[in-house]
Amino acid sequence: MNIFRFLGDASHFAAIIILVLKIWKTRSCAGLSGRSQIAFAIVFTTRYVDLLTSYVSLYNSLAKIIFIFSSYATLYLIYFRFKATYDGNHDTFRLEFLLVPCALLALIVNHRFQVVELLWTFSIYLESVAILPQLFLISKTGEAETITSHYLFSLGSYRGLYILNWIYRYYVQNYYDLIAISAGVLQTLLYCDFFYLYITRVIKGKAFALPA
Amino acid sequence: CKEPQIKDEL
Repeated sequence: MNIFRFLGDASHFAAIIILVLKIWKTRSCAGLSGRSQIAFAIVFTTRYVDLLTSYVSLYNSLAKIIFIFSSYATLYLIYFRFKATYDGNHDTFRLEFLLVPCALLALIVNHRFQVVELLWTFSIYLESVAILPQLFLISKTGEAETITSHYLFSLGSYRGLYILNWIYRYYVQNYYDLIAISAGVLQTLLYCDFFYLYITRVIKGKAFALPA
Repeated sequence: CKEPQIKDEL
C-alpha cells in the first residue's frame, strides 16, 4: 500500500460517505442518478466475488464488504426510502448501452477466459463508464447541489489517484495491469470537464451550474 | 494477454 493508493481509497470512502450523508441530511435523492448507482452496485458485486475465493488482507476484505453493502444501501435509499424525491424523469440514460458493450469487451479483451476473471474485467470496464448516467442527468438539469458536486469530485479523484499508484507500482514493483490502467485513465478523463467546473465554481463558493 | 496477477487492489 503506497500513499497514492491510500489516498485513492480514502477518496473513494469519502465519496460514499458524502453520498449517503447528502441523501440522509437533505432527506432527498434529487439530482442523483439511480442508474449510475445501479451500475456501481453491479460493478462491486461482479468485482468482489473473489471475496469467496481469495484472501488478500483484512483491510481488503472489509473494504470490499463496505463497498458492496453501501452500494445496495444507496439503491434502497433512492428506490425505496426516498423514492418520492428521485428525479426519474431526468434520469433517462439507457444502462444497457453501457452493460452490453462492457460485457462484450470483457469477453474479447481479458487476461484469462475464466468466470471470476471475466467478471472482474467486466466490472473494471463498467466502472470506467458508470458515472455517465449521473453526468447525463446533470447535463439535463444544468446544475448540481454543492454536496453532490463534492461527491463527484471525491469519486473522480479516486481513480485519478489510482493512476499515480499504478505509475508508482510500475517503477517500484514492476507491477502493471493494462486493463485496469486503460479503463482507469478513461474513467478519470470522463471527469475532466466536471473537475474544471468544480474548481472554477464550487471551490470559489459558487453553485455548480453548467455554463449557459 | 499476460497472466493475471493476484488482485490486491480495490
